[in-house]
Amino acid sequence: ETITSDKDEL
Amino acid sequence: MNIFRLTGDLSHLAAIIILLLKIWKSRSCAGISGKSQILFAIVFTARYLDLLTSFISVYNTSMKVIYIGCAYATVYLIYAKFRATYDGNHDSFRVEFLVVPVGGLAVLINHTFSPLEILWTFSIYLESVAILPQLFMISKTGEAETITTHYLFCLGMYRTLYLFNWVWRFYFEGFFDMIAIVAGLVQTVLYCDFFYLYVTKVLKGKKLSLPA
Repeated sequence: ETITSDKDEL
Repeated sequence: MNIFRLTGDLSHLAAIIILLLKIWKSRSCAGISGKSQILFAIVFTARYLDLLTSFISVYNTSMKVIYIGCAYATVYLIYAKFRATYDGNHDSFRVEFLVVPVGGLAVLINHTFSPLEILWTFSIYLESVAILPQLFMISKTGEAETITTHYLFCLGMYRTLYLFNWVWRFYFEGFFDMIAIVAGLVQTVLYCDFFYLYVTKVLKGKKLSLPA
């Protein structure tokens, strides 16, 4: 699970 | 990057360009909700502040810059250049009922309690409901130009394709982002009624008009 947002997705 | 993500991005880009061209070619923004377009400009601004802090790829940076630029260009066309054609009387959705709760939710439910993360979360939540003023306007006037329905279809398909992208990423990368997924589901559900009308009416050559 991620703890910060994915900056690659738009 | 998978095929759903790429087609989702391209669908989003198509939607934005269709709307800009519609307004530019007809020299009119009749039937378009300026409030929804302002909300989308806020969404992109809040989400893409990472342009200043991190570099991902040329694709990523160019798309973000294009989305932001087009969003502000659209707002400019509606509220400045073609303001005389803007149908403000029918664009009466109260956006504070969206922005305030969404802002509160972003502060309460986020991945990390930091300014950039909260703004990112805010943009995800806000995007999921930003089309409501536009859908409200169509329900009020009871009709939409066919080109406007193409815009809405591409815009709705974009997040629907992202849902498939997230299923893909969960299976092949073990990645999932609950905030994006839940907001994406909400966003897609809001378009379902419209998708039905688009398929049953517009694709059969009829204009989208709602029963009185």
